[in-house]
Amino acid sequence: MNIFRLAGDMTHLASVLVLLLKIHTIKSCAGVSLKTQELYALVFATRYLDIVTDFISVYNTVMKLIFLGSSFSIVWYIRHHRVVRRSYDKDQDTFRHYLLMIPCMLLALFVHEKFTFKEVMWTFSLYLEAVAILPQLVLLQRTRNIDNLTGQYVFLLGAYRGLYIFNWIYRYFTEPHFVHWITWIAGVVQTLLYADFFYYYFESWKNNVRLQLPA
Amino acid sequence: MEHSSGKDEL
Repeated sequence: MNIFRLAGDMTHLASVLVLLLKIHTIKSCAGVSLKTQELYALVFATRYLDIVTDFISVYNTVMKLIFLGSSFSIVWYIRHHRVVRRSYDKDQDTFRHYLLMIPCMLLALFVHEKFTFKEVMWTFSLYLEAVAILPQLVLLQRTRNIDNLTGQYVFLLGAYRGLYIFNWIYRYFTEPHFVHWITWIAGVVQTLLYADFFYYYFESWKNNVRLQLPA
Repeated sequence: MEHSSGKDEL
């Protein structure tokens, strides 16, 4: 564990807590893409298959349970909570996310570290996480007003994988085995997808104006 | 057991 990875995990934890806070306290999921939440639940379900077979550390297991629990409960809130689901804008959240899942699964079947079920599922989760934010970014561009909590959620979610890149660089120079190239290429692609969001997020923060993405 | 690289991460 290094400071970059810890910072990344804490940023990731903060992003899910911000989203849970928004949905649980103000009972609203306005501006939140259910499609992205469903993709993230699938990412964690396919990445943490080893949660029962490979014990790494208490921290690792607890964080996996938090990410699994929070992502599935957020999907439940938006789909089934009698108040929250009314604020879900399904007419705007129209990204066909199965068009993301299928290519990721095909790619994982061809490009992976070794051809086992767990490994292909883990690789699929890396590819899927790289593109999981797309429905959310598309929704943000459609809904003109982005409330602070949603903006902060997306910012933290993008920042966490950016911090992981520093973690992979650090591990490359300090450990005998380095993190597999599939992991960090997917992580770099994922972070690059947030590039324009980061730009507009910092612009709005610097000029102290409401965050608005260009149409 | 030496974890294969990256699997000890979240």
